[in-house]
Amino acid sequence: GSKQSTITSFFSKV
Amino acid sequence: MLELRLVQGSLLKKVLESVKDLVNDANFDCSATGFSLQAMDSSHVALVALLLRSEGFEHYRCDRNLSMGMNLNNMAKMLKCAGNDDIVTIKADDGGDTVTFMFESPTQDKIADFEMKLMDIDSEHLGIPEAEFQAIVRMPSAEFARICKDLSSIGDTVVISVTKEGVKFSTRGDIGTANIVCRQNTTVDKPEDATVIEMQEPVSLTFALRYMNSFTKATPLSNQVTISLSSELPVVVEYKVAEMGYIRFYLAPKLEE
Repeated sequence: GSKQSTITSFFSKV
Repeated sequence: MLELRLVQGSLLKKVLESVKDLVNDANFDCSATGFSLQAMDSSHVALVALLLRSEGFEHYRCDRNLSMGMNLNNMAKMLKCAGNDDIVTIKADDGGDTVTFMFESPTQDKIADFEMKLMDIDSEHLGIPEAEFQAIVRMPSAEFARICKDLSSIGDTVVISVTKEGVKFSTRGDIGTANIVCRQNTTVDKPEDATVIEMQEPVSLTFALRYMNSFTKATPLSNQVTISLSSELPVVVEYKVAEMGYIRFYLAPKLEE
């Protein structure tokens, strides 16, 4: 199965 | 003091229609560069980045950087009251707690102003690195919208695969499967009908169709859409906003566990 990733796991807070 | 006059007010109406269902509340940032917004949906699966460059406004006054928290549904409600040909001016005072939208009919015989309460929003600003994409697909935005709509009647997710054959959109659901392949096509009468595929290497990613369908609400903004893909990175779905900027939707992929 596939799992939905999130934007925050790719881009970090500035 | 902030005063932004946009002759093509319909652009702002279209922008709001394309984001109001994805994001509830967001900060609009105003600086010398332009009027911008970055916000995620409540589940942090999608991010929208909007930029309307200052040069695109007929009049652009922004004395100091200003961040204005707005409920996008309420903002959309107010902008819906502007006529499609109206000139829209956004006004706010530094430190004020309201924003005013002024609508002028093209013949100047009707002038309306709508004042909206601002809100305090804690939003985290994310750094989006410049990425080298494995594949970039440019295609008619209406075609992309049609594909997303059609596939979502069959399944919940779309696999977007780019190979030298073209770009393939696939889904599967309880009733069966669907595959739509679009090939590069540059022999068209109008440039907006072209499909252009730039592939550095083949790439295949899976995304939730619900979000893709939401992004296609930006279709009225531009005849073309650009889809940029890289392995295990969010896809970027970009619509140009006339000559003045863009609206970019980032969608996190579904990854194999």
